Amino acid sequence: PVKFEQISPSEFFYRNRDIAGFSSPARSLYMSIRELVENSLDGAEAGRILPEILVELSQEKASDEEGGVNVFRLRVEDNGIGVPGDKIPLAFATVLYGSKYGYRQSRGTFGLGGTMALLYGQITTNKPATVISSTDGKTIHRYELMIDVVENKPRIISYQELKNPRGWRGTIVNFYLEADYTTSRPKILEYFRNTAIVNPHASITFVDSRGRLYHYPRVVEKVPEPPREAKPHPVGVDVETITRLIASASARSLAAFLQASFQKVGRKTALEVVEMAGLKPDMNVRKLTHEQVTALIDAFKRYGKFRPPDPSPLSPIGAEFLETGIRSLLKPDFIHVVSREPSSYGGHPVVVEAAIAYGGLIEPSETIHLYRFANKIPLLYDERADVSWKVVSEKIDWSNYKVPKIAPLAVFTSICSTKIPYKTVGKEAIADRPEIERELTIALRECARNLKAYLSRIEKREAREKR
Amino acid sequence: PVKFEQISPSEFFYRNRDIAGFSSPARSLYMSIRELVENSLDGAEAGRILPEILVELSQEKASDEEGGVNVFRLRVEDNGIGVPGDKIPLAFATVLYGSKYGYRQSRGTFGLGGTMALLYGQITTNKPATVISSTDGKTIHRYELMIDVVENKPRIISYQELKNPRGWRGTIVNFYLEADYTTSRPKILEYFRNTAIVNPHASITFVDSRGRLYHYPRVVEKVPEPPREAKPHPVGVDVETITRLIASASARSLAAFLQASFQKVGRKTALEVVEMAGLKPDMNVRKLTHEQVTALIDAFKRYGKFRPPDPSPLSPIGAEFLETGIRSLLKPDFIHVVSREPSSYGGHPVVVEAAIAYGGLIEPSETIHLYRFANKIPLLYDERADVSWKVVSEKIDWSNYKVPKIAPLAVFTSICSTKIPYKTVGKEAIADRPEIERELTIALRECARNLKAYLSRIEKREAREKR
Ligand SMILES: Nc1ncnc2c1ncn2[C@@H]1O[C@H](COP(=O)(O)OP(=O)(O)OP(=O)(O)O)[C@@H](O)[C@H]1O
Ligand SMILES: Nc1ncnc2c1ncn2[C@@H]1O[C@H](COP(=O)(O)OP(=O)(O)OP(=O)(O)O)[C@@H](O)[C@H]1O
Ligand SMILES: [Mg+2]
Ligand SMILES: [Mg+2]
Repeated sequence: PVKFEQISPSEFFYRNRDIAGFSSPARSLYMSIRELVENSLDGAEAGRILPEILVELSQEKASDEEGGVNVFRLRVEDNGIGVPGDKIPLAFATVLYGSKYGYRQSRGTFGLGGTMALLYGQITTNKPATVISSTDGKTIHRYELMIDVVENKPRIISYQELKNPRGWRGTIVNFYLEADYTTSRPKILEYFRNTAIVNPHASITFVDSRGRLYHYPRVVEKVPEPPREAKPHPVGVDVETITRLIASASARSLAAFLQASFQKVGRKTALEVVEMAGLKPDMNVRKLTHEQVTALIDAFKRYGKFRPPDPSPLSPIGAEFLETGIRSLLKPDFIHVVSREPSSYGGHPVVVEAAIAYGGLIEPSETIHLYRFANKIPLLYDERADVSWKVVSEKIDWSNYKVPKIAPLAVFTSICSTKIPYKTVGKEAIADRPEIERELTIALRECARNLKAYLSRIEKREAREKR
Repeated sequence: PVKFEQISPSEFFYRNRDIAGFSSPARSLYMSIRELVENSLDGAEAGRILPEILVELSQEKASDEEGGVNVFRLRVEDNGIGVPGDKIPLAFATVLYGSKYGYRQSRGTFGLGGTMALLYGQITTNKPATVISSTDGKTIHRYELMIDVVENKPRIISYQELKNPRGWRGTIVNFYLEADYTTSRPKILEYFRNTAIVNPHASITFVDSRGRLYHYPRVVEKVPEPPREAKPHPVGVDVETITRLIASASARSLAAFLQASFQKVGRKTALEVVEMAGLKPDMNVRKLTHEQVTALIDAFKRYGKFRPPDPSPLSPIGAEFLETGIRSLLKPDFIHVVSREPSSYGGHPVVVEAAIAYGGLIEPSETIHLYRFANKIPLLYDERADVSWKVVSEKIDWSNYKVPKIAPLAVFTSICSTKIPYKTVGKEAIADRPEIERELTIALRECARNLKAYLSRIEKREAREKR
């Protein structure tokens, strides 16, 4: 007899934690650190706060050898906006729960990351996690939590309200996990260093289990312009989205509904789309038949004259900050940065920024040093599956730009969007959506042309010096 | 003010359908076909039935050009075990619902695939799907379904009980989707052809939207030995699993619990593990403290003397069938097949089968033709991310085996397990778990040694003929 079951999303990601990136003790430590640091950066951004993030890693049991798989304690503290007391158990011990489901750029997107780190810790050590937070500088909420994996809900082991004499606001997450620091250390340090490059307003400190302190100081005192929530853009919108917008519409007439529900749709556009669908502007939008909704969506697809999306839900790195960050890291002899105008894919606004650096501290090599960023997160794995690698290795013929076979060449790509088309839940590679591939190609070719001019000048100068 | 939300798993996979493999109209057509065909093969296997599968694709709207993105109708019919009438809406219109969550090899594993295909169809065409099934040859249940994506539950548009004069049993899924057959056709045909190779007892017919019929006849009249449900193996079991086994244990004493809950744990093993944990064999397993459970898990990790897993939950292809299939496809001059003994990773039994073929119809090339299979499913995407590619390109030095730079060489790898460590929800690449990597390396080196002997004989014979 066949046994049918429904499983919860936490059960799904527990059984399939490889798919969420928690595949080995080394990789799981990397994922835990990055998920919590990205939550802290989002938390500061939401409150327009200059981020102060402290990451502490300590080895729980003394083991005979330093290295290998052991139980570690990981503690991440930030000065961000905090999590409301009644929301803490759900935010950290429930999968698919979060505040980043809107239409605005953020590092988080799935409602999974923080909970996955705690889940991994729980199933490898059997210990509860501690989450402490204050949103108002008055009340501090302190929870000890475990996750009921079968039901996808929190199990509150203890709760206390603490006094807050110093008016602290922020979030502290403290938990235990089986990890392998020796193996993942290089990637962890690279993650901090690259995060600091594209978040120059953040101050990050990492104290590792060997007692070493790594400090990445703030180099910019100004908070970047935060992304603003926007309405969906009509291009690429599907049946499900339209059906929901109709169901929650306050406007009654079809034309008014279109103008109110979408960005960049004015009266004229609304009338043209309605006419293209063979409908009337003053039809009651809630009384549209199934066929009429289908006709409306068809018209959306064929219209072709929608204005490009509003870039205010985005918050790119900025050409100036990207250049400063690359210069401090690589001290290149040449650098060129390009920041493209906003474009879109599937109804989501996208800004692509790119840079090429040459010489200085860059190690000459036959393969290009590629630094990838998505919504200001460094991507350090799955390089070959990423659209940036595809562009750098297939769309740019470097020999055309006078780049020798072995060259001190570094390429930086940054993609910012209300929805990054990640290929995996582990957020490591970006899918080759045609619009994004095109923007990257244009940006990198512009940088490469400038590189060619520089290399020509060097060539000429060296020729002159020989004579 | 920060807005917190819980989203359902269908909402999660709707927003992130790239992650489930439904990224473009061409890829979504491929995914829909494979998910339904894999469901049909599983359905036949569950009933020890020789599979008859009919796949029909037709273009819904006549378009001015044949090709490009259009609305298609996809219908898949099988003669398998069917789905019980009361379970049909949940099976096909609920995400994370299925019958393949047990401890036994099957193609399906997530409880997602069929529903994702229907979900993709629904959001691109706004049409309901039809599912027809009979489990007993008497009653036929016919549903028209849509998915409530926000709530992850079925919306039954209509239901009928139909007469069954011919005693038909099986399942029919019929739905509409926006697809691009022209682009995905080569991959679809390759999928059918490779599926037929490793499922020689299946009869598959594909009628495409151009009216062409592709038939893959049954070449073996015997149903393969089906996988049998087994208990979990103690190696690699984590806190969560142990905690649940304890909660549902009928045995009272700790030693009896261990023997009853795990495979390959007899009285002697149970006593040794209990002693290693510093516990007593007759302790009440339900009254174990948190620390005692942690000590028990530690003992599981350190014990090191558990017998290897029971292979009866597996159903490999079989060396004989693999050879027959490869011969019919490639007519090679040389072939060697290796079927490894069962091993395990993370508590799951694994059987690795591999083959090397040379000459015949194989196209000489500088890159190896790699054919990958997991639980008898062909994997056609993400080759470079797969453990088989890693072994073939990094662990085998082909020049050591007299293989020339340009060679007519084909490599086949098959991995069968109660849990395939897929890297993605789209089931295309397998993670490089050390045990699996090792098994593949050993199997392929054995095939390669035989290939070397063959190539040496050819070399000698050609040398003799020259003289
Ligand atoms: N340090 C923090 N400061 C403020 N809010 C936080 C912090 N950490 C977590 N949260 C809140 O908890 C929610 C859940 O976090 P979680 O990491 O699980 O998901 P997410 O960040 O929304 O998405 P993702 O899975 O992509 O990371 C967040 O949406 C946020 O509202
Ligand atoms: N053709 C079929 N014959 C018999 N049962 C079927 C068929 N198609 C679907 N089912 C049932 O519906 C369930 C859900 O199918 P679905 O494809 O969504 O998930 P799955 O096959 O369990 O896992 P996966 O997501 O890995 O495919 C299956 O577990 C199976 O019980
Ligand atoms: Mg997060
Ligand atoms: Mg399935």
